Amino acid sequence: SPQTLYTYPENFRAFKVLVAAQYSGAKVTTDPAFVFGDTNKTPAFLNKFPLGKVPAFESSDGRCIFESNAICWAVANDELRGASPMDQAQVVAWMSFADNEILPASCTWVFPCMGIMSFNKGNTERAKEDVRKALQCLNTHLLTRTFLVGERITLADVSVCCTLLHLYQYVLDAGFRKPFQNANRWFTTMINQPQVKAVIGDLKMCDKMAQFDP
Amino acid sequence: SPQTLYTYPENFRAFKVLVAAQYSGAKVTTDPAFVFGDTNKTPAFLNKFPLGKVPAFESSDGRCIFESNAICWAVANDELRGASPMDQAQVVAWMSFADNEILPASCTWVFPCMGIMSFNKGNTERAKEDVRKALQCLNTHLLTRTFLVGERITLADVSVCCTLLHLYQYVLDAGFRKPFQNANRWFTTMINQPQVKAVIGDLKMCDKMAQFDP
Amino acid sequence: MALELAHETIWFDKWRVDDAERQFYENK
Repeated sequence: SPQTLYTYPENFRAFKVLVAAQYSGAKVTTDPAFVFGDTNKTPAFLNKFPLGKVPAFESSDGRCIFESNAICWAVANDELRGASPMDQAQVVAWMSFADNEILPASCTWVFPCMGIMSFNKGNTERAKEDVRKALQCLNTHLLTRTFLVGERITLADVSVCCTLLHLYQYVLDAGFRKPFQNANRWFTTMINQPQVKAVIGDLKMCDKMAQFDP
Repeated sequence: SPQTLYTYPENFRAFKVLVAAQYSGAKVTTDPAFVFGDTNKTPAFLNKFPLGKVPAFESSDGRCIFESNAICWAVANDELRGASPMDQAQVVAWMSFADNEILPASCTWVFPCMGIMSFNKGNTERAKEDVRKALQCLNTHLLTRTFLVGERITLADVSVCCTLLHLYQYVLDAGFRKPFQNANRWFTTMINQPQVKAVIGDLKMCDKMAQFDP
Repeated sequence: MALELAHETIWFDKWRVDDAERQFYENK
């Protein structure tokens, strides 16, 4: 029976959920009638999801889940969530890493290039530093590993990969990403997975670092 | 066998872990030799925890876990993590809610009053609004519930409660918290739990909203 | 997509707050 994901198109947070569902086989459909900025402000929606944020998820038995990492957890399977509590803890660690160490820096650096917000040189330089640190941490961890937790793909890989999409797509040119070969190799493996391609399509790593265009 | 938590004293993120351990019975000791700003910059520490951040955790079998929510997951038990994948998803949702909806606003509002960072009037007003929204969401959810997920305390309650500590301690005076009686009731239940008291001691809700003192 | 992304709540100041918190507790 259908499970519904409320989101707007090209939402990298929703990509995490849709990729997880590709691996687990969970039936998740996005509601074509959903209009971001309208539907999520209606009393019916707010009654289910008081914060009015997306992605938002309604399970087949009517349970409403907010926060993208939680929705991933709900549509995943045991393999994706981690085989043991300790593996699950590592999965939670990398999901938090994506939200705490990658996302703020990624948005600070990329959003001005997308025309979404104004550019601030100091913030952007700091964001580049933080992206380097996060990639360095990933790169070290992936020196001896194919995937982030255990031997198979988990929500850790799905979450970190989807949170890196904007960076690899818009600003991580060959020069910037050169020191992080293990991370690049892992990211390339991820975006070439059929289950990932089915959701995000063909992702091309950027050749030229996008700049803010005043 | 001992499991070690590296942190500085009075770290609310570490409180989450220590409270979870109180409930699960996990043996977790904080390393008395740890000096924040020194130990976490040594090569030995960075080799285990490349980001150099705390809290950081080393399990009895030598597994190193970073990010506080992940450490909570590792020291918890099945009851705290959630009985089913769907309950676990709800637990992950509230842990994310604490990090995404409460923490930014709490730091922005309270840290200037604690002398941790400079005051900005606009940011503080926005933070107050965000705190109201988060408390409203909690209050609605707790109208018909004793705890956040299921019938017993889980990591959802532990995480949200510890992330609210600064707010209830410094700025949520009787006037501000008046509209959120269900949330106040739940918070009072939580801080009076022996397992919570054992970690945070006696917490007194603030009488007078702390102000930034230039 | 850009329009919707503009509504995302991102903690852009997180690095500022993290730095301040770290310095405060290092000095403590």
